[in-house]
Amino acid sequence: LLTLEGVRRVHGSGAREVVALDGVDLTVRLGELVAVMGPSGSGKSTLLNVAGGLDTPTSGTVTIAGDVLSEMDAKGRAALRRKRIGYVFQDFNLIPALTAAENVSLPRELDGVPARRARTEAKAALAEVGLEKQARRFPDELSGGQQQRVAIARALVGPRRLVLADEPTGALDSVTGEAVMRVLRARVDAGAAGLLVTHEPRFAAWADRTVFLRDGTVVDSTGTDEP
Amino acid sequence: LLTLEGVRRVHGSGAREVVALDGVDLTVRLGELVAVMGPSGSGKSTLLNVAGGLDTPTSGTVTIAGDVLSEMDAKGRAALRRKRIGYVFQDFNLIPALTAAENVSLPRELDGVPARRARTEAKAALAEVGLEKQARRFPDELSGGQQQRVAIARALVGPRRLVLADEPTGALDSVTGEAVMRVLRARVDAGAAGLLVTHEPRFAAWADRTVFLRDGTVVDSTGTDEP
Ligand SMILES: Nc1ncnc2c1ncn2[C@@H]1O[C@H](COP(=O)(O)OP(=O)(O)OP(=O)(O)O)[C@@H](O)[C@H]1O
Ligand SMILES: Nc1ncnc2c1ncn2[C@@H]1O[C@H](COP(=O)(O)OP(=O)(O)OP(=O)(O)O)[C@@H](O)[C@H]1O
Ligand SMILES: [Mg+2]
Ligand SMILES: [Mg+2]
Repeated sequence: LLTLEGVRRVHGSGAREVVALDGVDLTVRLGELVAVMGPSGSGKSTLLNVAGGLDTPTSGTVTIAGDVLSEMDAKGRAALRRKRIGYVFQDFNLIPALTAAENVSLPRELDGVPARRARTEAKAALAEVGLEKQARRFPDELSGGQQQRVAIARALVGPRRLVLADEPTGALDSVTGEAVMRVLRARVDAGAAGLLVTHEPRFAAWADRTVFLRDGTVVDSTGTDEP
Repeated sequence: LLTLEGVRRVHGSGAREVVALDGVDLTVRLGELVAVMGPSGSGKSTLLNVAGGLDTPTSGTVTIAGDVLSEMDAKGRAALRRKRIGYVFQDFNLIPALTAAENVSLPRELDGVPARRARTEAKAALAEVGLEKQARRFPDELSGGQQQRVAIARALVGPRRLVLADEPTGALDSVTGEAVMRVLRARVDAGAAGLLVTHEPRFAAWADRTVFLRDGTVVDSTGTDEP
């Protein structure tokens, strides 16, 4: 479903140039969960942003379900993200003025789903991550780990085909983290492609294979020997 | 240095009441690092906010270096926080318009330290967490783990006597996390009192004792048998 070929991402130029990604090849199939591990600053979030079309590579190609992202217009990319890609941001990115349930149902409502159905889906997704009682709270009335779980629920509603999760267990204790991994794994088994950035080996173990990033390049990988 | 007695913190009232802390007793001495563990939503951040005077308990007492927080005026509490308490927030709380070095030196400059000395201190603190090259970058030009390390550096500059760290390794790989724990431990050994919220047992192991929170109360503790 997702293919990255020769992807480079450079910030700045000249003396101040920072190479965040330095030629990355990666393929994720439907039904496959790939974990990405690596030191702080090695390019993991950049990899996810580029994979999801939130950031444009300096060179190289990103293809999702046969569509080459660089050949789509901004409108087409936005529609693709809304419909097909679920994104769990490293800093959650919740909307402060909306409740937990409203945050979760927003992408679906923007996609034309009737409010009632979107809200029902949202409540079910919140229940899956243990937040059924917090549906009507605002982000600033939630703990860090609760906010993270709202972000996770939002990424999982609807017919997402690609789930991109940036350290989704960073603010969670291990028991709650396990529950989240179970939901994510079930989603992938149901037919999505999943890319999971994590620095926890025990959560990477839920993936079909793990890719190791260092200084913007893939230095090693486990599982199958395809990139 | 830090004493919490009978601390309760309740949000809302009536049917919507949420008891974040339900009667907590805790003592942290200079030279002592205490870890706090517990499930998501169990009250860890609330405990730290109350300990640092950023939140007021519904009942109970907080005493820092002999000063009872509830008996101080707002100005006195603010001065205490600026001078004596270093806080690493779960969501980092960096100022987007300031560079990494400026973010780290700000509390000291607000405290009357000459800009030049504050900036030298800031660069040294950033070097301690591996960010010497990133001193002049803005928060949005940094990775999640780099932002977290800026927040850590900011909490450690100057003559802090109490360091309150809310999951300071949440966005870090284990090698970088170890480096941070080393810096924190050194700070405590040099004479500070440290309270560390973490959900990682291997980082809690750096503490002198660990307190376990569940539903707002202390349910267990390791190390010495004092609370
Ligand atoms: N303004 C608020 N109104 C209602 N409930 C609140 C409010 N702020 C926090 N809470 C609740 O208080 C409880 C404790 O929150 P706290 O942030 O201390 O948890 P935590 O242990 O730090 O969790 P995490 O590990 O997820 O960061 C949670 O159940 C949270 O939902
Ligand atoms: N706007 C920018 N300008 C310059 N450098 C940047 C910018 N944005 C990111 N970087 C750098 O690109 C590199 C990769 O960043 P990225 O956020 O992908 O790392 P990461 O692996 O997700 O790190 P972490 O584990 O800390 O979240 C880092 O060195 C970062 O400082
Ligand atoms: Mg990142
Ligand atoms: Mg918290």
